[in-house]
Parts: sequence; structure tokens; C-alpha cells
Amino acid sequence: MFEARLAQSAILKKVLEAVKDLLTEATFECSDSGIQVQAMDNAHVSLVSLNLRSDGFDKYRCDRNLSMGMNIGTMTKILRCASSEDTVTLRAWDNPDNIIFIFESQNKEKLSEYEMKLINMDQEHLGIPETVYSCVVKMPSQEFARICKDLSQFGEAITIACSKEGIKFTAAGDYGNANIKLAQTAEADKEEEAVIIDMQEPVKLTFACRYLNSFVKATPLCAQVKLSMSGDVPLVCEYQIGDIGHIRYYLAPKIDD
Amino acid sequence: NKSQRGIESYFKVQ
Repeated sequence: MFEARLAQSAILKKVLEAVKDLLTEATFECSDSGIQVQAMDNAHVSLVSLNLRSDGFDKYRCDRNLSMGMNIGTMTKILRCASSEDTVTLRAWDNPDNIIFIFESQNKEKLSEYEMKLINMDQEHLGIPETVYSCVVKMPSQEFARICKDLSQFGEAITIACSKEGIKFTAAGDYGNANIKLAQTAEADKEEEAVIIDMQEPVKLTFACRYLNSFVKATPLCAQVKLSMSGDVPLVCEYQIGDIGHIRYYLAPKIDD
Repeated sequence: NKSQRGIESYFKVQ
């Protein structure tokens, strides 16, 4: 039997909102250590890696490893039926055809059950090598979302240049161009408002806006986002999910023809 | 001009 309970469904609602633009279906790998998802978008340009540790759940039981193929659109619809304060329980039996979502209101007077059919999926698992990145930038997630949205008006791609002076985002298009520079924070009153740059070597990479704008749907999950970059390798855009896990987005850079 | 490569050209299918 598999059973995982969160005291508040808000986290799971936000996770679904953070992946639904990129993924139509995904396999949820459930084991004793928690729930893991690794899936590429339809165009195989980006990769989503989600990790929810079992010790972050209020209750977690997984008697045997399960691979459950889920339709992300349906799952999003179901999670939208939960209030943020509802308790959510995921339940499946061994060799399941279905997964059950159970929402219980705070006053325990409303109990909702949604059963979703699982799908058989051919899954490709990609091996992500351990990488030491040339630049690792931590910045406010809302600021990153704002920059991606603003610069998307000027072009289809954003160039991110990171040096010890700061991080510069540039977009160029037919109507003009724009750039935004952020300096490393000298003194941040609040940790979550800080811009922190850990640079070994300067990096300049270009990424498609449409994927970055999908990644920033994870903004409600965490006040800070971590961007890890090295020359000619995919960007890692990471959001912590409370003390339960993280979501990482990998995006292949655009390269010169 | 820049072109887009796929993520699988960086990470091998296991």
C-alpha cells in the first residue's frame, strides 16, 4: 500500500501549477525515501526533476516501490478542487490502476475523494551528471519572474551573463532591446531579498523565454530561486519546496548556428 | 542566429 499525507494541500497545488505548462504526463516514482518525478517537456528541450522526501510528509507509507503514470492536466484539475488548508492524502494499492486523492477540510466536516486512472508510460530516464557550476546565483524568485516576463516582450530569448560584478539579463528583438543588471547585494535586511553570486568563471548563455516563463510558475513555492550555469551545459533553475524537497528545471541553452 | 538543442544531447538516456 502507498499512502502519503500532507496537512495542507497548498504545497501540492503549487507543485502542480509549477509543472502543468511543461508536462502533459509524468511518472511518479514512489519509494520508502519519497516521491520523485523526472520528465521532459514535449519538445525535449527542458527537464523537470521533482523530489519530495518521505520525512516531509505528515504521514508516509510505501510498502513497495511504485511507478505511477499520471496525467498532469487531470491531476491539476483535481488539486484545484482542494482548498489550500485541506489535508490531502494520496492513496494507492499495490499494482494500482488508480490513485485516490482525499481532501479533508480543517473542521473535518467535508471529505472529498477523487479517483484518477493511472496511465502506462514508456519512460526515459536521463542521467544527470554531478556538475560543479561556474556561476551559482541566488536571487528573489519574484524578481526573476518579473525579469523573464519583462524581457520576453523584446525577444524570444534571454541572454544571461554572470560575472563577479553581477548578473545581466538581455533580450533583443525587432522592436529594440533591453537589459537588466542586478548587483550582488551588499547588505540584505532579509535573506530572501538577497542577490548572492558564487562565481568561479564568468558565464554567458542564451535561453528560450517560453521555458523560463514556465519555470517561474514555481515562484509561489519559494522566495528565492537558485540559477546554476556553466558554459555550454543546461541551466539549472531550482526552487526549494518548504522542508519537503525541491523542484529543478534543466534547460538546454540556445547555441550559435 | 541561434538554434535550440535538445536536453538529451546533454544528458544520456539511462
